[in-house]
Amino acid sequence: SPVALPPFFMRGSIIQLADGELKRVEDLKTEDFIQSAEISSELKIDSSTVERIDSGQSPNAVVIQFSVGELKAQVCVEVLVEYPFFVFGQGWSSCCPDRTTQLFELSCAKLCVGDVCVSLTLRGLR
Amino acid sequence: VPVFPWHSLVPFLAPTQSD
Repeated sequence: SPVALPPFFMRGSIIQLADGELKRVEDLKTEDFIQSAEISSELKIDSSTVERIDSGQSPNAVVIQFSVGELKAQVCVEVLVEYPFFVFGQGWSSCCPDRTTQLFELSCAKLCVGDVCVSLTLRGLR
Repeated sequence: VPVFPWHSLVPFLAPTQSD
């Protein structure tokens, strides 16, 4: 079946950090996101904790409920099981790491309830 | 070779906020 995952999750994809440095997607570290957000005028990093993982509308989809930021706002996203999230201190993680590795050659851990993912929000929001 | 911005890789999870 076709996979509509963005191309930048493919192993070897070149990612530009906010300071201009280029890294491969598989080499990104938690600090790269934190430092990039620090010098961004618009974006800031939030910690989004995985609260629930449920089946999605289609067989290959899951609905992930996050508790976002200090306000613990509840946000649900529906993604394909192979969609990788970046877990603080751990790196790329997906609901089906075998499939992520198979499709994108990107090494992944299993995304679990309680994992804290890197997410973004707007700096200007008050 | 395409170069992708760092912020494409992590989700934008904006909590609904009221002013």
